[in-house]
Amino acid sequence: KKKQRSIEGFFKKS
Amino acid sequence: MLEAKFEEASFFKRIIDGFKDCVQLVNFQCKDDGIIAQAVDDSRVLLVSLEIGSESFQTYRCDHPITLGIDLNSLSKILRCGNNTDTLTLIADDTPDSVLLLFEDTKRERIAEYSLKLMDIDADFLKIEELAYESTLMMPSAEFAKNVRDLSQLSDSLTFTITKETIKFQADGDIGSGSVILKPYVNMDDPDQSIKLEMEQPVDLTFGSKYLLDIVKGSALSNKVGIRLSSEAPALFQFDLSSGFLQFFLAPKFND
Repeated sequence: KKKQRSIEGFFKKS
Repeated sequence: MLEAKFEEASFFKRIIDGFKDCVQLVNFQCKDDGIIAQAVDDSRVLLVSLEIGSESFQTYRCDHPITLGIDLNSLSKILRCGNNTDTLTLIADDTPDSVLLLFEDTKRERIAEYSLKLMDIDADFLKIEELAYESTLMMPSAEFAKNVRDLSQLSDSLTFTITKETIKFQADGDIGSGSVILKPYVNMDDPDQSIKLEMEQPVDLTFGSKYLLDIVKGSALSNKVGIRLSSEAPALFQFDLSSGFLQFFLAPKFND
């Protein structure tokens, strides 16, 4: 079973 | 003062239709070189990034940076009021409470004017840096949309497997399974129908069908979709505008 990853952590807040 | 005129209202409508079903509240940042917007869906899985360059407008003027906080549901209601071939001008002052949408039928001298109230939207603007991708693919957007819609019927996840010469989309669900296998292909008569593949590393990634179904709504914007995949980064799906783009960054599913 695969879990959905979040987009957060990949992009920095500017 | 912002005064941004689209030659055809349908162009802006297609842009908004391309992502209004996955995000609702969006800050549109207007600057002298065009309009950019960014939003993350409520489940924090999909990031939408839009850039409409000033060249995409018939005329464009923005003296000071302005942020327009817009509820896309409300904007869509107003966009439906204009005719596709009307010109559409967005007008806002430097500290706006609302944005004016002016639809003009130049042949009939018919003018329709709507005012949309703006919202104060608290959203972080993320810095999107150029990521390293292992495989890049370019294909007809209608074909990609069909594959996603077909296979999504079978499973809530789709697997993308890229090897040296092959692109494979696959679904494995309760009622059965399905796959579509594509090879790079050059169509000399209609280059937009070609399939291009640049593979540096083989890729095997799984994505949620519901997000892919949202992404393929961008197909109305461009005949082609660029797909960039990496096991270390969110996938990038890009629909190019004449000047600018609509991008979707989608986080993959991973083994628990």
